[in-house]
Amino acid sequence: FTAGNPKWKRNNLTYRILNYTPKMRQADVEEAIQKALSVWSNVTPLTFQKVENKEADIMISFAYRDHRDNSPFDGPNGQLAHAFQPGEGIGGDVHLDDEEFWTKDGRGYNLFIVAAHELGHSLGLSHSNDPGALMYPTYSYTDPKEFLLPQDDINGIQAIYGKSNAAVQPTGPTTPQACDPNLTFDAITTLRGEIIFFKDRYMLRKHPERAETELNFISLLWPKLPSGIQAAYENIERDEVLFFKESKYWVLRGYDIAPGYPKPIYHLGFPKTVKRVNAAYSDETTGKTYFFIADRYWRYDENKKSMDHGYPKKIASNFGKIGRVDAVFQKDGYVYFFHGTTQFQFDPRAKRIVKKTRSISWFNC
Amino acid sequence: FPMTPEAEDEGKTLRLVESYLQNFYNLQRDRQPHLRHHGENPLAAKLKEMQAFFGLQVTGKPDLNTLEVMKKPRCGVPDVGRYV
Repeated sequence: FTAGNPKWKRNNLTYRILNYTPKMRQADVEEAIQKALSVWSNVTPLTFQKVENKEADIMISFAYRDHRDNSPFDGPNGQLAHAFQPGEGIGGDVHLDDEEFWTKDGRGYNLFIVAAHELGHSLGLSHSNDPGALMYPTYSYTDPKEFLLPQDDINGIQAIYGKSNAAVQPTGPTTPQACDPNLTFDAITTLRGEIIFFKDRYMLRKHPERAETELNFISLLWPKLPSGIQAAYENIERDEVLFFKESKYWVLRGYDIAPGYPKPIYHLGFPKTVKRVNAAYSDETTGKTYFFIADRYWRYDENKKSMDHGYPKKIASNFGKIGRVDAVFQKDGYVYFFHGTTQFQFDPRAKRIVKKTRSISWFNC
Repeated sequence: FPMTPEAEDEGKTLRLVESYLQNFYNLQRDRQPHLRHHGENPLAAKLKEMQAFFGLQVTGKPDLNTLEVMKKPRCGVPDVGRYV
């Protein structure tokens, strides 16, 4: 919260767009601002009405360097925008640095994301230290089509203005905590010696030489990848990582997604009855890749580039009682299966589970 | 003599750290350096505050991770104090 807890005394607020950036179509600017306002009106009793030719509570403008509010902008990058807490005059106003490359997609800086953040200040919120929160100070891109206001921001704004009038209270995503005993994973892969754990729109990166775990948005490293990756595996031989979501897959070569992807998983030989892949790992020594789907698994020959015959087979028949597989990866000859908050260490030579631990055992909690 | 590249880098880093902490962590601009009071260096104290906010290791020193965060594009509103 902003010191002094400033808030608007009314719920029905007005806004006005004073000018436009030449970098976007006017209609796209207006759409971005409207969507940014609805981020907050969807979770509170607040309403926003657009006005023209008169003073509004929230005046939105694009400004350049010194624009007479004692807070000059600094040119491209650096400070992208700022906004003032609720109050008369400049109170509530949003200023956007017109030297930024404003866009409505992932290039440059997405106007919707930045405007939604600044409007949080206009309504009385200050910065949050939750890295997944919209009110976190640094910019991070999320596809506007996939944007959901995080729970941290919902808690903050509802503490000021109360809950939404909607019959069903909106909720938002929370940011994974590495040492949360209830943490489960969507997918896991190795990547050049590191282990990458995927959860919603996040990735937790664990480097063997570093004690702490790094949390990032997937979009920070790979903007072309969607959130909610369902399976991933590394083909060490070819220095590639494959990512799976629904019936599509992407290939990471080096540190970039290869052109021409995503492709349908059926190119790998899956029958059309298969709609998604739950988990996958590739055995570097045999050149065989194992795909886990529901209670069965397929085996793919990386050299022949085709599925082996005689599959699918029951997971239990070869890997023991590990249930459905959420995520799996192979390291130092062992295969680590994750099911909910449980992790099974499987020895493929002895063909048996040799250890059972918590899912977060890799994070030095 | 021309500044050695290391010294120049250091100067640049110090300027980045100072302006970041002045903009976002209320580090007072040092108008009368010769009057600097004794006790912890205010810059180190503010740096620790910034590192704590971002969940970085609190060292009071501008290490690589800290500089990486400082270089990220961000909102111009300070992380602490009021913005009026």
